[in-house]
Amino acid sequence: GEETVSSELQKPLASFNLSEYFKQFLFPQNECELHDFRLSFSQLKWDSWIVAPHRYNPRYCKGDCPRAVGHRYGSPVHTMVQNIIYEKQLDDSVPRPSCVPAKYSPLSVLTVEPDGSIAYKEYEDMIATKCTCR
Amino acid sequence: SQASRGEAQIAASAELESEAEPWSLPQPTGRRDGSGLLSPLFKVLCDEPGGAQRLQPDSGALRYMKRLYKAYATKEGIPKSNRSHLYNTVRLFTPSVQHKQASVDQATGAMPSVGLLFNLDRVTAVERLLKSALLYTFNDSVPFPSAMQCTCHLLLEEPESSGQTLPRAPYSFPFASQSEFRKKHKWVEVDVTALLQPLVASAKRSIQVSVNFTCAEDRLWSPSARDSPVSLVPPSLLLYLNDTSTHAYQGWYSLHNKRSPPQAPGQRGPSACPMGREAARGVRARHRR
Repeated sequence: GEETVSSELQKPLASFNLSEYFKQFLFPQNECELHDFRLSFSQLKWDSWIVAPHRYNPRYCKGDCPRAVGHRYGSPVHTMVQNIIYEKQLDDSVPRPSCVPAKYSPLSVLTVEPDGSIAYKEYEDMIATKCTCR
Repeated sequence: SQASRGEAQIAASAELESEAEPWSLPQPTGRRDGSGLLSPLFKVLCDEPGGAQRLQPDSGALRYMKRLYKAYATKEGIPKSNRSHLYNTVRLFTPSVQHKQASVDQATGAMPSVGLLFNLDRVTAVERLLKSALLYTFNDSVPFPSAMQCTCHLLLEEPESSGQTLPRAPYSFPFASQSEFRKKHKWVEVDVTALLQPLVASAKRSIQVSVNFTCAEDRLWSPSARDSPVSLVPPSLLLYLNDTSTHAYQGWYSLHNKRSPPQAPGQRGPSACPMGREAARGVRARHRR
């Protein structure tokens, strides 16, 4: 990337942030992390009985698990062993470690029941809040 | 073969799960399923048409529950952490009016009353009652003098179908102060936990009460005050419950883990009922052991 660096260096120094520039080489672009997905209950045709919330963001985990998963994701040693088996192709059926949710938060829902009564309920584990590699 | 093996595994695990917790699988609509949210989720996943037809809720009741939702959860639907109550479920039932006695009964002198029937079919076996209240809605058409002292008389009745007779012990609930009737308050809750606890605990599916409401202008304000019946919109029934199923959020429990609950009883707020305190004390005792 010499020509890139030299062209970047032509720019006024204020706009060029060296640490930002090198950050892209430190971690893979699409590393395992949390992504948003704003679902409106009308997409599931549930808005006739779910009164609130209007939008629900369950979030999801997506991305590649880097090799050093231990310190970044709190993964157990088993994950690194599985990664080694995968990278050395010791067995084709062993997949690469997966990017999955590690923690969740609850969701409060206001619903109209079939008999016309109204219920406010709090459900556990409805929104992913943290990802890990397993 | 991979896919069919997978489906076979799903069916097998569903079979296992159904033995373990029957309510966790989609029940045919109309039966009491333990978790209202999950069965429609399964229906969507199996590409079945959306949920069953639903009766339209009362608009005043819906307005109250939206207000309660805003008090308990953020716009994204996250339960607020400054909660001081123990319940994770609130159900509001609107009554079907059984009978109405519009004026004072000349023979018995009984005040005008209204018979209400509440169908509690949606309350599941895993929901524990912590508190119940009659919810009165005041619309602007009912003229209320500024200072009122009111009493609500309740009489438990047994639906004809059951044939049993309950002790017709009337319950009276005086209102603490006229401040509850200031015009800006749209709703007033009359706590009837003591009255309904045994009925809801015995998994009764319907409750019939006859209610009458008498108010007297505050003697201090107008010496010529007299008891006068007030005709109000029939009240709804609010049940504050703790859903003990694994899918329900036990917020007060996780709060207990993070930090000790507020000690001073006043901090807990009026909504926690003695039963709830017992439950929380039980958890705390277990923890200490």
